[in-house]
Amino acid sequence: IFRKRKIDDELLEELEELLVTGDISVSCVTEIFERLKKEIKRNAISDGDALKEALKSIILEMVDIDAPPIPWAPSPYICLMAGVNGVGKTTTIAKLANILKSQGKNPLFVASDTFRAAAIDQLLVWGKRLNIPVIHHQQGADPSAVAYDGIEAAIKRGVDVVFVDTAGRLHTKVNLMEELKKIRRVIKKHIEDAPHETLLVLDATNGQNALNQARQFNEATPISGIILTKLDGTAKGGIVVTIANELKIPIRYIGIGEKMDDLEPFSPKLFVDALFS
Amino acid sequence: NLQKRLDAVFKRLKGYGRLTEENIQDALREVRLALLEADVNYKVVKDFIKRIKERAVGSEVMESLTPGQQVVKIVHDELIELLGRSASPLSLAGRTPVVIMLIGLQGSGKTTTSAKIARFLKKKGRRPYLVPADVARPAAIKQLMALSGQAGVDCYETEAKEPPQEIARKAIMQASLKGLDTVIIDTAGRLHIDEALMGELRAMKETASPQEILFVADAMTGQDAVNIARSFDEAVGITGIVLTKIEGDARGGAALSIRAVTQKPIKFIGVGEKLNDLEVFYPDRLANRILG
Ligand SMILES: Nc1nc2c(ncn2[C@@H]2O[C@H](COP(=O)(O)OP(=O)(O)OP(=O)(O)O)[C@@H](O)[C@H]2O)c(=O)[nH]1
Ligand SMILES: Nc1nc2c(ncn2[C@@H]2O[C@H](COP(=O)(O)OP(=O)(O)OP(=O)(O)O)[C@@H](O)[C@H]2O)c(=O)[nH]1
Ligand SMILES: [Mg+2]
Ligand SMILES: [Mg+2]
Repeated sequence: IFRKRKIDDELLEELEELLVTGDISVSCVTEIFERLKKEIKRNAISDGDALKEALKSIILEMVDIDAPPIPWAPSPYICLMAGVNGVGKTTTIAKLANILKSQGKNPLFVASDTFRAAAIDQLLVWGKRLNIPVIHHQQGADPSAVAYDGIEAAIKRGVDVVFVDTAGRLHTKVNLMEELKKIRRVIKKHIEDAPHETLLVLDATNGQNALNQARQFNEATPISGIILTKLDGTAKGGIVVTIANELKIPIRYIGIGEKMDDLEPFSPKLFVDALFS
Repeated sequence: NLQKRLDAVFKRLKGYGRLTEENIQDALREVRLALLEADVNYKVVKDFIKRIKERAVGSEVMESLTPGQQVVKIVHDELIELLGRSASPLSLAGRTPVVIMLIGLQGSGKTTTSAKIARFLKKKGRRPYLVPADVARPAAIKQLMALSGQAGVDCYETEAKEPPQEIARKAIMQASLKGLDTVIIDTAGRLHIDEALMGELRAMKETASPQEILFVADAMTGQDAVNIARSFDEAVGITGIVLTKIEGDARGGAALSIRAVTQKPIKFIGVGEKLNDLEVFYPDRLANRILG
């Protein structure tokens, strides 16, 4: 839709449709367009190709949060996984651990989802596949108690990275958000700088609700990074543009499938290119 | 909310006499914005606004003392119309065992919903049988078996070492032998663009002849809802929809998109993680949420 076209209302409307259908919030699209109009004036942009490039660089700037890479050290490096139901937290833990193992690191899994049916079993399967030990109690145990035991075990065993899996929870459920805060407090009491990472897992097929999720989870337990899953589908995950612009939280990885290798570091450039494909 | 925003649009009219086309355009812009923020698909919104406009330029708004309220009423009516006027029950008549198959994207709530429906039907006096046909996801079968225990419903036992079609075929035979009247098949989550897995669904449909194929969709789904629903419907044919995780603050506009593209009824909503958190769908409550 860009080549050789003059910049008219029809083109601008098509661009708006492209961005909105990619799940970028209307308010964020408005902001993007205001910046774009300034660019058009400043650089006397007169054709579609140049316009596309200007638009891409505006969005790129919004998602490219300047943050140093995750150090995964000092040991034990505690990584708390959080997010609403079914987004891919447990599977993403397996994927992250897989990457770290290939880098010679020694991970540990902590099964702090003690609520959902077979959640512990699911993490045990991944632990077996990756040859990673799993600290777990029985179904219905106190998630904070499991987290505490997990940290204890990590210190005793000289583990490098600890992944604490938590139950999916809607950010609107006060008692569940309190439970998450408690898990974090218990971890913090044990190791002062922990959790070193609190990763929010977001499902790329979610729309505007992901913004509420990011805001509320960040308020409860400061989020150090975002992982956007299920980008192997057809959804673009554009809501992270709004989230990055507003909360300035770095997007660290993207999930692109169900296997343990299906995780890639987030590339702002590839993400923006995909928005326009 | 939309009422307040429309009142603000029409407030500027006080003392200017009749409503003009421009006033209506401003009002429609507010409605469009509300629907997009609610995750209703861009094209679905476009068609919807066209319909609203036709009514909005009619006398019911133009001659009203409270045009803002009139526009909200029209939008509300059109939403209810689109969402499906009345509750639509499960189709359970006919030779037993009747088969219900649940399909959808990864993580949408199929396994939990399968057990919820089993519990729902048991309370209504039916004799359900749960079938764990997800051989891909780690501990998926254990998950359904644990939930069936909680629901007090019998579950087909398998160890994920056979293809899903085989599980379905054998389970239906088991249900017949046990005199159970409703077979509920939980399938693995899959992408609508995965040709092989969509083919697997068709094969399962062929084997199991389900009377109901329920598309389980997350209420938080965004713009892609149209794409996803259309693909599942075209690939295997759905008979109904279950919208899950609606008890959060998702506006649920995906429901409108899915309805617009499939024309199939929303039968249930998932309102929580427990097995009793299943409700029959009524359009007016969702219409209010979408309007914000
Ligand atoms: N296609 C695709 N599927 C994914 C991806 N990540 C996870 N999944 C699938 O999504 C489903 C849910 O994954 P889980 O890891 O159980 O999600 P969760 O957040 O731990 O779920 P709860 O603990 O129930 O809240 C599974 O079927 C996964 O295989 C991804 O990147 N792409
Ligand atoms: N809050 C809420 N959570 C729900 C609802 N329905 C299901 N869940 C949760 O969503 C998550 C995913 O549910 P599953 O039943 O495992 O989803 P699934 O579609 O079977 O997932 P796959 O088999 O991996 O495709 C679990 O944490 C469920 O407890 C609901 O109505 N509300
Ligand atoms: Mg999990
Ligand atoms: Mg399942």
